[in-house]
This record gives sequence, structure tokens and C-alpha cells, in this order.
Amino acid sequence: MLEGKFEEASLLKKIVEAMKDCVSSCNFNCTENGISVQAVDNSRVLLISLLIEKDTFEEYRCDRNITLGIGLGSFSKIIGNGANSDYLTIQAEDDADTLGIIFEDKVKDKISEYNLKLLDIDADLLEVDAMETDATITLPSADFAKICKDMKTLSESLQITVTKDSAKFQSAGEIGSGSVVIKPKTDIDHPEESITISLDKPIDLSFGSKYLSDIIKATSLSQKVTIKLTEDSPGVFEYKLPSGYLRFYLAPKFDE
Amino acid sequence: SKKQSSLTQFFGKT
Repeated sequence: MLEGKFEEASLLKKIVEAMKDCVSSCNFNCTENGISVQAVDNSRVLLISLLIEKDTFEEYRCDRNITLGIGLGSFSKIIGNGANSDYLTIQAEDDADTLGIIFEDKVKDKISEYNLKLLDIDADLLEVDAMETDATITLPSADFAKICKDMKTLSESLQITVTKDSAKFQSAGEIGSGSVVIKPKTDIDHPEESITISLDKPIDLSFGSKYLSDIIKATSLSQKVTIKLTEDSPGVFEYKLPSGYLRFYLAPKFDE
Repeated sequence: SKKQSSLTQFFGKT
């Protein structure tokens, strides 16, 4: 039996919102340590890796490993019915064909219960090994989202170049070109505004703007995003959860 | 123009 209680429904809402436009359905793998998901979009360009560790939950138990096949659009509709501040409990028996979703209002004496039909999903997974990283950038997630949106107005590609003391985001298209350069910054009063850049090798990579638009839907999950880049390799974009992460692996674009 | 690569070029299937 699986039972996981979130202190606030808003966390699961944000996670599902960040995933549902990239993949329509995926398996949630539940173990005694928490819940993990690996899912790849139809074009096999963007991979989502989610880990919700046990400590994220107010209460958590999972007696036996369970795989829950979930349609994210349907899941999103149901969890949208709860208030952000509600407790949200997900519940499944071993071999269940439905997932129980329970909202508890913290003020009113009100409990709402829903059942989501589970799917049988035959997903082929990719072997994502620990990758070497040439450059790591950590910046406010809202700043990264704005850069991606602004550059998307110019081109379907975003070029990221990283040197020792700066990261440059640039796009060039039919109407013109643009660039944003960020530099490391320590803000003691507002640590969430700090920017760090660490570099072993200079980086010059391009990514598809439309996939970056999907990635930045995770912005509300974390004040910061960490971007790990390696030349000629997929980029990793990580949003930390209170305990765990939502990570995106994005295949780069290359010169033809 | 640039060509989009696929993750399967980098990661093997399990």
C-alpha cells in the first residue's frame, strides 16, 4: 500500500503542471524511499527525471514497490480541484487500478476524495548515467525563464556560451538578434538572487527554444535553477524540491 | 541552421 501526504497540494500541482505539456502520461515508481519518474517526450529530445524523496511528505509509507501509470492531463484536472493550501494525500493499494486523491481543508471541516483511473504504460527508459559536467550555472529561475521567453521571440534556437566569468545567452533570427550576459554575483541579503558560474571548459551549445519553453514551466517550483552543460552533450536543467528534484535533460542542436 | 539531436544519440536504452 502507498500513502503519501503532502503538506500543501500546491507542490504536487506545480510538479504536474511542469511535466504535463512535455509528456502526456508516465509511470510513477513508488518505493519506501519516495517517488520517482523518468519520462521522455515524443520527439525524444527532452527527458524529465523527477525525484520526490520521502522527506518531502508530511507522512509517507510504501510497503511494496508500486508503479502507477498516470495520465498527467487527467491527474492535473483532479488535483486542480483542491485548494493550494489543502493537505493532499495520494493513496493506492498494491495492484490497484485507481489512485485515490484526498484533499483536506485545513480550516473548514471538509474532505474531498477523488479516484483517478490508472493506465498501463509500457515505457522504454533511457540509461542516464552520471555525466561529467564542463560548466555549471546557478541563477534565479525567474531570470532564466525571462531570458528563454525573450530569446524565443527572435529564434527557435538559444545559444549558450560560458566562459570563466560570464554566461551569454543569445539568439539570432529573421527580425534581428539579441543577447543577455550574466556574471557571478553574491547577494548576501537576498541569497536567492545570487548567480554562480563554475567552469572546467568553455561551453558553446545551442538548444531548441520550444523545449526550453517547456522546461521553464517548472519555474514556480524553485527560486533557483542549476544548468549543467557539457560540450556536445545534453544540457541538464535542475529545479530543486524541498527534498528531491525535477530535472530536465535536453538534447542540443548541432550545425548541419 | 542547426539540426536538433535526439537523446537516444547520447543515452542507451535500458
